Amino acid sequence: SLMPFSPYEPPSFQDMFQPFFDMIHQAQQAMDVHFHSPAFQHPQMDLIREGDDDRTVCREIRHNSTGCLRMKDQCEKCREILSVDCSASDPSQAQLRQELNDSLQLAELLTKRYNDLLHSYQRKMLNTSSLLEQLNEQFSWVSQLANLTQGEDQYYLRVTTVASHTSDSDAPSGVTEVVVKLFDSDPITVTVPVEVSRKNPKFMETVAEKALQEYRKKSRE
Amino acid sequence: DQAVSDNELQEMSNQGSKYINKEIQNAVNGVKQIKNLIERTNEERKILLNNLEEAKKKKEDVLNETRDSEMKLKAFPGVCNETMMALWEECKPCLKQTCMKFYARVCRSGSGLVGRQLEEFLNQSSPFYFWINGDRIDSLLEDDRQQSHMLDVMQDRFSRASSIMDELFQDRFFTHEPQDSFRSFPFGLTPWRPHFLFPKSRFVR
Repeated sequence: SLMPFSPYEPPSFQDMFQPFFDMIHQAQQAMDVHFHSPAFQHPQMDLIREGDDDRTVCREIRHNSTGCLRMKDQCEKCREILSVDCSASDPSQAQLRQELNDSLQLAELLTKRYNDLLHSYQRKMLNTSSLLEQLNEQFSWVSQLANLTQGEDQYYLRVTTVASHTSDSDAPSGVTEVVVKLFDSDPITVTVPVEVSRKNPKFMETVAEKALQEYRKKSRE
Repeated sequence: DQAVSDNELQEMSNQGSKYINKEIQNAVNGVKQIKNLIERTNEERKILLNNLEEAKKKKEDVLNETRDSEMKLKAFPGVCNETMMALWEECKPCLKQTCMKFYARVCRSGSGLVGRQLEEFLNQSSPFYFWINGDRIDSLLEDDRQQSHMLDVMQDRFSRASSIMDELFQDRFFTHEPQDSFRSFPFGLTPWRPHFLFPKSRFVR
């Protein structure tokens, strides 16, 4: 809750914004713990990746030797077992075996498709995790701005000096250097191409934009 | 250098502050945009979840058919036992040799233990298991188990994060629209003061 604990005191900055940060962090933790959980680190997870991957086969062999059965096609007598026809006394057995093989093939296809869907789902969750990180960063910036604008000073940005440097005809375009103080910052120097006149609204727009970028960059550092 | 008067400096500061004020509101809107993206991603996730439910049903139906056929086949009397057993006795050493060569070359660790384990496995297996592709069926059943577990874990965690985000996004911060003019002080104390936060005001008294 962002309501003040006492009805007779204004909320502090911490009272107002900390609950947001806490909730964003809790949501991030719920997601991050998930991706570091044993379910995602368990070696057997790789079993549901692409079929005859060497790592998967090695794991199966170590686990219970079933990985060795994947190599049955490399042995002639093993291949012959698969072609043994036991339907001499009962033709329905051959049909049943065919049905088994057909449904097995379909089951393998559907399992692979399901696997692809699971990975898409996992990607969605990774996207959400990344967006939570962006939310945290953006909200952090907003709360910083909120804190900086609590004061009585009507000017968030103060221009202290302006110096235009015109160029020779042989030199590249000159710049106008503007030194500003933004909120509580040390002086920030930004430049504007000399072609943009001070009277042009674009001038101060450029100054303010660059100063704010510089301020934010320094805050992050 | 061209001289700049104090008046001009003040005017520039005024203009710059207006822009900063606008950017503050943009920053707030930026938070809301991210919130919208999160909500949109969540909607897409729900659609994907529905697709997963349908795919799971289809997969499980076919798996059940497969197991059903397997059981029926197993019920047949072993008319080919002798033929299969003979082939199996010749298959086993080749399979063991091929597998151990692969393991030594690719997997490398613990060949001795794997060799003993494999010997035991082959002695306990039956050729009928091969004949009905029992290894492929078992592999599918294991995949099914793993996939169910993976989805359960993801669902559990995401629902926790989701309920936290729902609560967060219901807050007034995300539902309230910022004012549009300079000097609106979106977070400042004056002149715009959210009354519920400042009960000293006459309105609240």
